[in-house]
Order: sequence, then structure tokens, then C-alpha cells
Amino acid sequence: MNIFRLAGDMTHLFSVLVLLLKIHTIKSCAGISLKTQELYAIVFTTRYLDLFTTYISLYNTIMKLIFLGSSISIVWYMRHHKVVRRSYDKDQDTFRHYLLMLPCLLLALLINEKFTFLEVMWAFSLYLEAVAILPQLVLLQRTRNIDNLTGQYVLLLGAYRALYVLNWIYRYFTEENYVHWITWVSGIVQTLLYADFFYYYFQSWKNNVKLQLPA
Amino acid sequence: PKDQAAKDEL
Repeated sequence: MNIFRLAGDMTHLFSVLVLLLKIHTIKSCAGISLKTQELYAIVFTTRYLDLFTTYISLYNTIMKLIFLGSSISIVWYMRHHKVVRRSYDKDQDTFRHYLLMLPCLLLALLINEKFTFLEVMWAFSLYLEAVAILPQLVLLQRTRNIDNLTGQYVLLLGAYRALYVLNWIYRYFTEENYVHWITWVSGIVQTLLYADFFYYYFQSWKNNVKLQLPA
Repeated sequence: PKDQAAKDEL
């Protein structure tokens, strides 16, 4: 495992921790899109079906279980916890996320590495992950005040994606037969979706003003 | 094997 991959996994882990911190200690999910969180829960459930079929490493298994468990518990908290759910911006979080799932499924049926159930689900999870952040970005744009933890959460997620792109470049040049078009294209699309947010985040950081996205 | 390589990522 190279440094970019490890750093990518760690920023992903931190992003989840930041979100759990917000939910557990502040008992708030204000500014967090339940739609995006539901999509992530589906992404990890469909991608990590290979937990039952393939053993890669202890690290791999533990990380998969963490991402599965945390994404499902975040959805549970936002929907059912009696305090946390009251802070959910339901009226602002109106992105029709289920409409993203059908095109991703069709694409996965058409473009996959092998036409088997696990491979189609794996491709589906990659396509869906690429667009899963959209409801969150729309919600950020609508929310007047973006609090620090929410901003950091999205920043860490974006950093995780960018580091994965560096990891692929590194692996391409150092490993033989390392070519994965499906992962790369959907991963690059996903990273580009963060570009706009990055721009405004660093502007606000540089000028030392509160993060606000233009309407 | 080729199939395995992508699956070692999260």
C-alpha cells in the first residue's frame, strides 16, 4: 500500500469521525444531507458484498466494516434519534436522490468488468459514489451558515477522493497490469464535483471569512 | 489476478 492510498483512507476515516463527532457530541446533523448519507450506505453495502467471498487483508476487512457500520448508523441517527433528527434540514434537503440510482444501475448493467452479480453491484457502487455527494453540495449551497464541522466534513471527503486519484497514478506507474477504467473514470468525475467547493473553501480560509457558497 | 487488484481498494 502506497502513501497516497493510506492518506486517502485516513482522510476518509477522519471525515466519518468528524460527522460522528457532530452527531454524538453536539447532537446535531444541521447542514448534513440525509440523501447523501443514504446513498453512501447503499454504496458501501453494494460494494462490500465481497466481504463474504474474498479475504484481502485484516486492514481491508476492518475498514470495510467501519465504513459499513458508520454509514448505516449515521442514517439511523438522522432518521430516528429523538434529538438529532430534529436538527435535520428536511425542507432544504430536497434532492431526489433515488432518481440517481436507476441510471447508475443501468450503466452498471452495461459497463462492468464481468457480467456477474457481484461485479455489476461493484460497478453500480462506483457510479453511485461518484454522484452521491450531489445532494450534500446542493444543501450546502442552500444553507446560509455552513458550520465548521460540516465544511471540514466535505473538505475531508474531497481530499480523500483527490488522494485516491494520486494513488491510481502511482499504482499505474509502479504495478504491472494495473488498469481499471471503471474505477478511474467514476473516481475522476467524483473528484471534479468537489472542485467548486474546494475553490470557495480555500478562498474563505485565505481571507479568513466564514464559508459561504454563492447562490 | 486482474480482478483482485481493484478490489483491494476501499
